Amino acid sequence: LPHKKTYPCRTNVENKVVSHLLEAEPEKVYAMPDPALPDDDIKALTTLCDLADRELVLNIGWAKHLPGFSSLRLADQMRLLQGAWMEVLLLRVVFRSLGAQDRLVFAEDYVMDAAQARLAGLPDLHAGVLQLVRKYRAMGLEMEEFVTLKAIALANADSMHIEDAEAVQKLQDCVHEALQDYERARHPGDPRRAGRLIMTLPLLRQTATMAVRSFCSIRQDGRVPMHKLFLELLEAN
Amino acid sequence: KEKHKILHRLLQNSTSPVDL
Repeated sequence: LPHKKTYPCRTNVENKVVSHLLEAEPEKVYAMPDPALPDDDIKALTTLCDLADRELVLNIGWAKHLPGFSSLRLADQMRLLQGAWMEVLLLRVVFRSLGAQDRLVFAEDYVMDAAQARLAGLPDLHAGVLQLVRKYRAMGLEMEEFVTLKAIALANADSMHIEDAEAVQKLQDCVHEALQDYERARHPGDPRRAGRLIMTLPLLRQTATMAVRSFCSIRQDGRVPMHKLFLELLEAN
Repeated sequence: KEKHKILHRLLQNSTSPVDL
């Protein structure tokens, strides 16, 4: 998979952390639903779980690009990812869906409307994620803000078992400061914008918790094949 | 760690997303 790409610098804002996060943004992933399967809930859920598993691999690679993440103790790196993996996955879906009307863009080749979500047995989750989409759309969420928020969500995972809390706090402060710097330069007339973005994180956390619960129950049901990394992270919750 | 061996392995890999 090719990784590196450059984003056009849309602003004259030179924030190193934000630029670095833009560079680290993973390539898009395609869902590639299995054409041999009948169009039912199992196919939809199998497609979503497979897509999530592949995105997780990329997200772990992405996390390593966050300034300071790789210097954390390995145990703490694991705990942050175990705490925030679903928030990171959802935020990516939300950002991809900003231009879609009441539909979730899980991938370019996998877009789900409310009727399809009902068929998949995920109507509440679909509605919850759309609430986030509407919130960010109303704010005009920018790519730079999206990548920074994603990093903040990871650094803000609130694991109870962090070994070196000071180092994690430093990572959190670094990305928080990057967001504040970016907003000061990009939206000088809106001093509350960084705060308002951070205040969307509770809804993201709440929606991610709902998603993890849904997939835990799907797992218990045992009808949908799930890859190992996805299972590992589901178990971590 | 044993329980989360894939996550552990992916984090230990020195290179990033390309390293699938």
